[in-house]
Amino acid sequence: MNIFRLLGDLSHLLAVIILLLKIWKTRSCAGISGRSQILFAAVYTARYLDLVTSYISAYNTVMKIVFLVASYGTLYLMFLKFKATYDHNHDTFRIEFLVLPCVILALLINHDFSALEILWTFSIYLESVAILPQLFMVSKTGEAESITSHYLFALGTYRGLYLFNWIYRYYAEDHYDLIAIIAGIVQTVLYCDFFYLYITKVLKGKKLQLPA
Amino acid sequence: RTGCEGHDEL
Repeated sequence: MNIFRLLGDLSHLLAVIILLLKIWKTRSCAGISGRSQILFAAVYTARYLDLVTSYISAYNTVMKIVFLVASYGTLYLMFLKFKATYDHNHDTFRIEFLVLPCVILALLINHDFSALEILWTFSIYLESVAILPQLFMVSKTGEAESITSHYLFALGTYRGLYLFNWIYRYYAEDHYDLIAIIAGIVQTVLYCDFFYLYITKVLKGKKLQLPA
Repeated sequence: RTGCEGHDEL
């Protein structure tokens, strides 16, 4: 565990908490892509199946459970409890265009052709693009609430910090995982445009509004 | 050490 990994995980945790609190406090999931949230639930489920097969540390186990519970909790709030506030007219990204290529890629490029390993690989590929329906929704409506922007910033920062963690581990521990690294780079790059808008607008107290 | 020898990250 190094500082980049810890900050990355905390940023990830913060993102998940911001999202749950936003929905809970405002009693609304307006502006949030249910499709992205479905993809994230699939990501955590596929990746954290190893909860039952391998023990790393209490920290890992607790965090995995938190992400799983938070993710299904978010789905519950969006699709059941506050279903009426779900903005499905603007949430139209076709997720099969993301899921199917990730399945095929996981079957072709993986470390080991075993069920758990392929599911892990699939989750890494899917996570890298899972935010696209949300970004598509923001671009479609042309704006995002500040709280949604904070959520996206924390979520984007998390994998960015993991990139520094992987650079550190390469030198300090001689450890690297090309699948995670390349997917992590893709994931972080997808947020770049949003990061720019966040820093130039939201941090100056303005609403995130895309140029017309 | 690369890849598959136990994924110890989240």
